[in-house]
Amino acid sequence: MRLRKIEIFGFKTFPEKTILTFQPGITCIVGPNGCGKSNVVDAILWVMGEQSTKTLRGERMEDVIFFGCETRKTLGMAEVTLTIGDIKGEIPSRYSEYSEIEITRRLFRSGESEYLINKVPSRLKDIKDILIDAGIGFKGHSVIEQGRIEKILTSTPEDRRAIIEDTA
Amino acid sequence: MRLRKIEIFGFKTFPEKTILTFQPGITCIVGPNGCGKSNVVDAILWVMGEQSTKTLRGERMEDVIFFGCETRKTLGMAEVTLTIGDIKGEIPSRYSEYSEIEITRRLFRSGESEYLINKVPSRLKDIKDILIDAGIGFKGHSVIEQGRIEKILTSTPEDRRAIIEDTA
Amino acid sequence: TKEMFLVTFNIINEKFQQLFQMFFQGGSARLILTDENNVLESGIEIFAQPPGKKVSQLALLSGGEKALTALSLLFATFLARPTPFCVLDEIDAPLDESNTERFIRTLRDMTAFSQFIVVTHNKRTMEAADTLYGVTMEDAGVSRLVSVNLSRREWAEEVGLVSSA
Amino acid sequence: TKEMFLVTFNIINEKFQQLFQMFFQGGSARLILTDENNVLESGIEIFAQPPGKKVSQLALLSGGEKALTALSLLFATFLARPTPFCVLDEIDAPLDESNTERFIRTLRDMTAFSQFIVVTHNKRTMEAADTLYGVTMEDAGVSRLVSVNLSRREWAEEVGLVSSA
Ligand SMILES: Nc1ncnc2c1ncn2[C@@H]1O[C@H](COP(=O)(O)OP(=O)(O)OP(=O)(O)O)[C@@H](O)[C@H]1O
Ligand SMILES: Nc1ncnc2c1ncn2[C@@H]1O[C@H](COP(=O)(O)OP(=O)(O)OP(=O)(O)O)[C@@H](O)[C@H]1O
Ligand SMILES: [Mg+2]
Ligand SMILES: [Mg+2]
Repeated sequence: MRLRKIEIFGFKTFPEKTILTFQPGITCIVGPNGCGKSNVVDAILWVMGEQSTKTLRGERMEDVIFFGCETRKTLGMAEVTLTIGDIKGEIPSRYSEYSEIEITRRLFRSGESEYLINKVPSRLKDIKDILIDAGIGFKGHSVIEQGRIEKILTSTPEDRRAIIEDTA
Repeated sequence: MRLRKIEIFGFKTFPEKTILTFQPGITCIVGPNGCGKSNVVDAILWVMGEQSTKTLRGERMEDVIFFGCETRKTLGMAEVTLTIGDIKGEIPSRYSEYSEIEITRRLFRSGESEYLINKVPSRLKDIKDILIDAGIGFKGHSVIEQGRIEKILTSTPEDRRAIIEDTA
Repeated sequence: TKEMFLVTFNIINEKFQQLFQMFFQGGSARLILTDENNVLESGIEIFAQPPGKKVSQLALLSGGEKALTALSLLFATFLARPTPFCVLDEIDAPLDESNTERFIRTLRDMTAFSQFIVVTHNKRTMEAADTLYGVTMEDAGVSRLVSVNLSRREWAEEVGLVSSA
Repeated sequence: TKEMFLVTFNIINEKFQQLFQMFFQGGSARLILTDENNVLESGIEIFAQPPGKKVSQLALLSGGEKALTALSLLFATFLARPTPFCVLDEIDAPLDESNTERFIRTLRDMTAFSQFIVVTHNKRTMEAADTLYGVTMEDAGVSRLVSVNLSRREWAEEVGLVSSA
């Protein structure tokens, strides 16, 4: 199982559809301060179901929708799709005949939000089930945001249990 | 008014008396991870009267006293002396005939602590008076610890008042 | 269940110790259950001792030492149960040159288990990448992806990493 | 007193705007009193807008943008009332190459007002120093100062910044 690509559209500083394809090994994302690197990381967290606005560095969830700049108007929707490939039976049986799964999350300025699996409207819970079975364990440590590496050390002894439980 | 030197003895990873002299301009302190650079910064904060053990990264104030390592025994006292020179009437009149002032702080494992100005036992309040008159404003922004540059932005609007008040 | 938790705990503990000793070139580290009699509720303490130093609180470790300890624990969980991918945002920022090299070497080894997506400003880390994506903002406020088929030098100028002047 | 506070507030505000525009090559920044009618109690809001971008909350700024905004405010207080010395511990860690250059240039300018003591891992920042102190730990757990009369290359090997092999 591995990450194939991410499509970002209307999310933070990506008003135009932007596609990053991922190869095996190490993919580096680089660029000057403020250009949008951590926004890509936020897009990955968000499509995986992140609910905390604080983790996404905003006050309300609508803060993830492109709010415009000097040369462009604000948009009404943010949409991110994560394509996971090379699936070998690691996920709930309902999806096991697929060799690829697309997880999509949308948010409208109205506050309405949608989750889709392979373009079929689904619930957040369905997405979480897929991720947990796949070992990406939503609460898990698969995404370390900027400046947050030490959070693993500073959390309470009880919080640290989750490190083991997620992996068990 | 400027910083002349700092003498560190028994403080954190400095079991032997260590002297750093400061010239005008930029002094860089460099070295591998864990070698003691931020401990020098902590020594400067401590001799200036820092009371928060959390800022000094310990649990109790005694944590600043060298607690030993494989090749050395733990010490019973930490002592730091800061020498400030080129004084031109910026400090309380009592000290104005001096061209240099030495501020010393000592802590014994027993918990007893001493403050000295030019080797004369004094109170913490006396040290603070000197620093505030000199524009080093204890609460001030003259020392930015590792990873804490953003604390100026994230504090509350009321806390930010101190930025102006310290400077006024 | 209790057995599963203990099995996982022991694997992570063992890998944590190994990775810590590799990063620090010695010393020791381990996880400790705060309540051995009540495994399913017990908290976990982290014990970390760089080589030659006495044990102390985690808070007294330096910025780089904390990052390496956290990284050892993170990678230990991946070795216990591989996770398909991992995203690291400027985690090499507090590391000195020799620890950055060790981090890169470990990252390369870990690619046998997972895919890594790494945001960095460090040139050494960039050189270790299999795929490079540059993000630019020629149009202020709008992020754009840059093709990285250029030679490394042209590419670094393109994303503003070095001034082309 | 009220007058003194307002005079200082206005100077810092003006310098904050100037430094922000220099670091970001445009944009605008300012301090706002939350309660103009009650100056002696009022809080202070920070407004920062990188060039071409719309205004948003400080929290949405990137790691490097936050560091530069904080640095602009810090240096603005020094310009309003010079403080004899300033200690900065790895504040260049989140900065990219061109912002590091701007930081170094500003630091050099500020030495007319204050002495700076800067802890860094960044080679460019080290090169800008007037005096260099290396700290080593040949004897694990014990910090020792290294004389820096060596040539830069020998000195970097001595403090373990580059492997001498
Ligand atoms: N909803 C949004 N609409 C438009 N712009 C946004 C939105 N949310 C955040 N931004 C902008 O994104 C920028 C931050 O981007 P990001 O954090 O990805 O930078 P970065 O490349 O990680 O930089 P650094 O190297 O400094 O960490 C800020 O300037 C912020 O204003
Ligand atoms: N009282 C003490 N006695 C002995 N050692 C101590 C004491 N307090 C802290 N230490 C040690 O100091 C070390 C941390 O040093 P410091 O934070 O100065 O490193 P640094 O040079 O800033 O490294 P980095 O580049 O990673 O930030 C830790 O290994 C810690 O164990
Ligand atoms: Mg970032
Ligand atoms: Mg440090």
